[in-house]
Amino acid sequence: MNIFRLAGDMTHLASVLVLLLKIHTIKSCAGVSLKTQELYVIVFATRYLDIFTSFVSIYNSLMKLIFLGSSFSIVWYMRYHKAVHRTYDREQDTFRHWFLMLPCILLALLIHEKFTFFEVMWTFSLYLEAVAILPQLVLLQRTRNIDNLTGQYIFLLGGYRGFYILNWIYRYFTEPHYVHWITWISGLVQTLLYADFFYYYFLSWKNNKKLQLPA
Amino acid sequence: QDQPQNHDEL
Repeated sequence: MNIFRLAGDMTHLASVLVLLLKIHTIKSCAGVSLKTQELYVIVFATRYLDIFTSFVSIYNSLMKLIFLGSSFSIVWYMRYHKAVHRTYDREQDTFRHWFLMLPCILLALLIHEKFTFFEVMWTFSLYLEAVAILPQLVLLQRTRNIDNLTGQYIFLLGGYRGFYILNWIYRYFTEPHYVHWITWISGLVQTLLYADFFYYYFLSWKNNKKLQLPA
Repeated sequence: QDQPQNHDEL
């Protein structure tokens, strides 16, 4: 494991903690897209199917459990916790899951490294993760008023993707035969989706103003 | 080890 991969995982972990902090202590999920969170549950559930069959390290298994557990609990809170659910922007969060999932299923069936069940599911999770943030970005655009925790959550998520790209570049030059086009391209697409958000995040940070997206 | 290497990532 290199420093970029570790930094990526830690930013990912931090993003989840920020979101849980907002939901658990402030009892609010305002500005958070349930659609995106449900897509993350599907992403982790399909990617970590191998959790009992393949062992890489204690670190990996532990992180898989954390990401599975946290994504499930976030969705549970937003759906079933009365106080949290009341703050959910249901009318604004209208993105259709199938609209994103169907193309990802088809693409995973067509383009994959190996045609096995686990590999196709893994590939599907990569494609779906690439676009899972879209409902969240759409919701931000609609509500426009973004509180600090929600802004930090998305900033950290984008940071995690950025560090993973550095990790792939590092591994490409240091490990023989490390070539994974599917992972790289979907990862790159995912990171690019954050570009616009990052632009306005830095602008608000530079001007020391509250983050607001243009209509 | 017939697993693709990227499966050691999260």
